[in-house]
Amino acid sequence: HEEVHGHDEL
Amino acid sequence: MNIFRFFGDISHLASIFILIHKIHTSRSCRGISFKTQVLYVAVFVTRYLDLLYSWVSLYNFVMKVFFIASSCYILYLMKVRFRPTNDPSIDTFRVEYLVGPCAVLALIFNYGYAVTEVLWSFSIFLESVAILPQLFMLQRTGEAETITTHYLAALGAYRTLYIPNWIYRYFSEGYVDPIAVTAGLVQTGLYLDFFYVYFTKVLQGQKFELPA
Repeated sequence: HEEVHGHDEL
Repeated sequence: MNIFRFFGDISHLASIFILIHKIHTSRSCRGISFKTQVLYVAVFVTRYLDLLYSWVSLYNFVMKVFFIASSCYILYLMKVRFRPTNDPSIDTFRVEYLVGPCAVLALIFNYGYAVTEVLWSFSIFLESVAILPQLFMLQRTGEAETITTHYLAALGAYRTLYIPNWIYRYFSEGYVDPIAVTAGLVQTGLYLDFFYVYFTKVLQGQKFELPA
């Protein structure tokens, strides 16, 4: 979960 | 990181610099919707709460701090420094019609029932419609200073570049963020009318004027 939706985009 | 996302972010940065430049050189925030700018502060603050507890990269950190700081600075310019040039009487979009539905959507669609996750979703939905008061104001006045249209074009370019970024990420990483993609497509769609006038008029050297 954290991997996929880590919110790395701005 | 890929070139689409990178240039999207650069375009986003550029839009903010263009806006600040416009306000400083004309010593006026005429034509700029204060409501849209307030919504952007809300978007950045609710989305970047993770600054406090998660580290992605230096790039990510610096950009987040910049977006929060610059959007607050723009509010200061509009409400304090150049306050007399801000005309609330033409900035009449009802923001509660945006914030309410976005809050409801965030409670329904999110990646986990944590305050930060719901606020993240809220910020994604809110960003997708935050430009509406600005576009509404443009529609009402029927014209815009050229530099204001460059600001909007840079913002629109940022959103447009995120689309190939998602396509690229889907194929290269198998990464899909359905909330960001759905809201992002809506957001980009809002710029289509504007882009049409921008490409057919402003870039041909004419003034941005909507047909009466």
